[in-house]
Amino acid sequence: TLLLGAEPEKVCAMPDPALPDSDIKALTTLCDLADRELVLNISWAKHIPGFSSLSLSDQMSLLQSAWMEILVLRVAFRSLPCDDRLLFADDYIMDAEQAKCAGLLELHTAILQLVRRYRCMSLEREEFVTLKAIALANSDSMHIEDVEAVQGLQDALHEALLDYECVHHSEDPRRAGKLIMTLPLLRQTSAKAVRHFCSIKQDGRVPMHKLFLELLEANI
Amino acid sequence: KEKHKILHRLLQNSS
Repeated sequence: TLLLGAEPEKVCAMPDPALPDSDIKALTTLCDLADRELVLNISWAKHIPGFSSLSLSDQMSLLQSAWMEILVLRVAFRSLPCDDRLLFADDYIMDAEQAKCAGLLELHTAILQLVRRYRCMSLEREEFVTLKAIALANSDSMHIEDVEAVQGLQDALHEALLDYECVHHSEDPRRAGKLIMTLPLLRQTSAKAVRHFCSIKQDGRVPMHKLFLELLEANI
Repeated sequence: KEKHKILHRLLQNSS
């Protein structure tokens, strides 16, 4: 219940109508959207029961490792009702052709693989919010100071997922495990996204806001 | 970590 209540509001992409359609415009729109979502995701993290009890340093380490997984999982969940399209925002839905034009086809394909996996399972909102919190707590940062405290957070979230599945999906005792088994694909997809946006940053043709840049740099 | 000023500030803000 607390995780459902902590879910951030929807964000609009608002592509700049003054810019002509181009790969730069698409990437500028996505980077701006990501930056605004990141601000919301940081305040979301603070509402995860137990997260704010971690040291500030460990909170930072978890977010620096998992920020892109959180963004990707949110896009994947939003895209569940869409056919082969990614719903980056209600006003920004991207098909393969548009992704290709923006140089994002590989990433688009990878995120859709994740969407299909969740669609097959009919991922529910309750499972999505819990899995997202698990991805954050389980981000495998190499800089964690209080490993036991982070383990405690992982255990509490894992327990919440098991409880939910026990009550709502007693017909499939392996459902929680199946959900956890999607996390490697999420990690892989997120790493792809970070690499791609790092190379866009190197090119220097797309304006990026400071928080997005700061977190991209944390992953280099 | 000193470089991550915005993340640090956002985490320290209440809300």
